[in-house]
Amino acid sequence: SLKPKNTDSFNYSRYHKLSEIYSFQDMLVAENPNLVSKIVIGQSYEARPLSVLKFSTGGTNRRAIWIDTGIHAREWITQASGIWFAKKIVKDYGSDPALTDILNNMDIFLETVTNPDGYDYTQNSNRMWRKTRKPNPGSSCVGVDPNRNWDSGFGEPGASSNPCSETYRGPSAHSESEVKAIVDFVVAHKNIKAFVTIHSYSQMLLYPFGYTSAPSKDEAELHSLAQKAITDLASLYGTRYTYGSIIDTIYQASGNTVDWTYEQGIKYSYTFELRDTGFHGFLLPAKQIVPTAEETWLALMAIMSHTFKNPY
Amino acid sequence: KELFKGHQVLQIIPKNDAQLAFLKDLEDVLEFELDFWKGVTAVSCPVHVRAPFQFLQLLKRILKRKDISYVPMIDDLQAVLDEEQKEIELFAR
Repeated sequence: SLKPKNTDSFNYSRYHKLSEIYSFQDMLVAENPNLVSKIVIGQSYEARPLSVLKFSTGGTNRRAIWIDTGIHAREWITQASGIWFAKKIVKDYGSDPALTDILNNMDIFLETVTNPDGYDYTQNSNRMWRKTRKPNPGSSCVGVDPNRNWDSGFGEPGASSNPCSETYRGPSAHSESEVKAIVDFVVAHKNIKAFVTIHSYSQMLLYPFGYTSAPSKDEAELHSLAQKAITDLASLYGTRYTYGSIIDTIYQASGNTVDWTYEQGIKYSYTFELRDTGFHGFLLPAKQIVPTAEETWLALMAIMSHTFKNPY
Repeated sequence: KELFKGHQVLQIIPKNDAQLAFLKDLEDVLEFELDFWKGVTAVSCPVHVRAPFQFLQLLKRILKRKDISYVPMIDDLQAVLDEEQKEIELFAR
């Protein structure tokens, strides 16, 4: 076995097992004790830790940016990109002035495997699994779509009440521990100013709302920032993204993550749909991990820099 | 480990509102075990759907009857998954 000894020798161009991701996180913390720490915000249904990497240069309860990847288990490019982002942050801190400025004033929280039970299930049992792994009483179908489980338009059109559907919303808002852990963290923190949740594979950058066609009060700003972010993204490899509100750009989606975060007062709430530029769908070849992460990083930097420069 | 032998992923592009509405209805039919990788959004926007072997021909017949054109996006899903697995194992070695 060629187990990486450090995060420099970690292979960012391949998909990794959950245990390897956990090891990566621990190595990153050990190598950068003054910048990175790991916090556990809860437990998955199958009792796995919900680990979040905290990038901080000090201070108390600073303004913060949240990024999560892998809430839908089979979207492997997102977990892989999350790992790359983590390494990128420690590499660029101190050398990239924009990121250094951000981190000297704000904290970044990064949850790389938001749905670990689902991810493990895709690795070992069913590569096409999307949802959580909690059984549904009275049904043989397992799991809830964690991107329909948030208390924002919960139960309205744009999610399913059938446990066998891929968009099953769950029995109640925040019924999934993977969702509840983030909810509790965000509410307790009180100072998160940008929230980016990352999916694949439609090449989109979306902002609230998904459950209603009513525009958010910050729509103009969110729209122009999205435009800037996807322009920056496209500057690297020419990958074309669309952008707009969830309901206008894809379809009605109730109980989704960023509708909830926006309604909690986190103005810069975005959801990404990363690549597939070809005909791969959820089976994006591993050689595309780094290019995808690299271009996405440019868009993330646009959102993070704007958040830093526009306090509210 | 669940196998996806004979599963195909089809790309369907609805040409008009009637086709769009039909595909939207199809999204809610759980009996066919269709897995919409890319959901139904608007006319001219591609829909990607994974169809299991046992319902693939039926789905194709229905689409043909409704004059909805499709192309296979992934011909043999299991073959792609095998390839992915092989690559993972190769790297691990």
